[in-house]
Amino acid sequence: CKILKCNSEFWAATSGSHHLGTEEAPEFCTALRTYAHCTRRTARTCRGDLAYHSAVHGIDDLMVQHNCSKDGPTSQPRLRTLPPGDSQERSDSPEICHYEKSFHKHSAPPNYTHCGLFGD
Amino acid sequence: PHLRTFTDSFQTCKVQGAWPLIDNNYLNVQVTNTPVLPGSLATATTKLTIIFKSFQECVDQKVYQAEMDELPAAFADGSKNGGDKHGANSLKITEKVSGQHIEIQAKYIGTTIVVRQVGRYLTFAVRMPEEVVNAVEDRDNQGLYLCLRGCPLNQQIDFHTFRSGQATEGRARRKGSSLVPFPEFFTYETAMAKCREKLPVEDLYFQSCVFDLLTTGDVNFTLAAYYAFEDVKMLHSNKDKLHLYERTRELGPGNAAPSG
Repeated sequence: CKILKCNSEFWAATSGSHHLGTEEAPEFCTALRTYAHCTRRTARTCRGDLAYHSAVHGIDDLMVQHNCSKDGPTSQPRLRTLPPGDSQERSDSPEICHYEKSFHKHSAPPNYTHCGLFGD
Repeated sequence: PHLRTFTDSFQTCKVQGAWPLIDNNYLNVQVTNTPVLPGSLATATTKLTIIFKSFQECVDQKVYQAEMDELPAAFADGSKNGGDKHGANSLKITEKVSGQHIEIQAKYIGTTIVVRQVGRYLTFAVRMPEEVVNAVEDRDNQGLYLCLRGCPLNQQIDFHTFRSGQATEGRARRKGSSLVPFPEFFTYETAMAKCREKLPVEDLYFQSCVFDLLTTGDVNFTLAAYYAFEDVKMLHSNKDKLHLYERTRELGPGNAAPSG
């Protein structure tokens, strides 16, 4: 049951943001809908789990409190950080996530080392 | 187990219990070693935990855990990649042989990890950029980090000392002493012959194989040494350093190789 993952993603998405006014704060409602979507995905494996059921009830209460509609965008469009340089280049993940590519830019290829553990 | 460090030093260590194999800003690897036979000084790895720390918009924190007879093809949370972040595919786990051989590619830190189960025990190998190896909080009082600093002296086992001990213990065993019976009994010569089948070059991998057969009588350790060398061939960047040899010693009268 991965309800805790849904919880942490919701808190991560909503923590640190300025105090949300009483009017419907679109990003808060988006985060709530994402949260609701996430809990639905875990419904099968979390049935009977207290954390799951309290999350579902909590989402309903917050939806009403913040006057959020059940339908609407469920997650912020991911911020696409295109690698510096040729912006036409398609990247399936940010440059920072490819050590060799990003390392290569600055200097000679990295020096690799090996460690092994085996036997008795 | 036998340890080859990032600086190509080669040691045979007791390190019974849980020890940190890697401990830097990006990765923690902890191994748990248990005696191969009750009361034996020789230990082998029965549990391994790898923690990939979360990294920018690449990966969430991921934990991989393997135990004796359980080599999962996924992280502890059931996923096979770095999670939900944009660069999640820069961390991937691949099953090569079910229950025997998995590889983990951590592209965001240029690191490749191989975990195997050979016989009843686990083996581990890693290729990592020097810059990542040395990325530790405080280099000066860096604690135990076996892959970088090797085993503490009091945890190291010396083949030579062992061999002379083995000669006497071997004789004792032949007289049907109360020593724990080995699955198979090897003499130094038969152990060497067995290891030579898989490891024709008599380097430290070969010597480890002989040591393991003498201490356990378990032929699976021949394969453990063989695959350890296969992993070195795949992961080590300097092909001239694949074989390591023991520093030769002045063989004086007290150091002559034990008879038998």
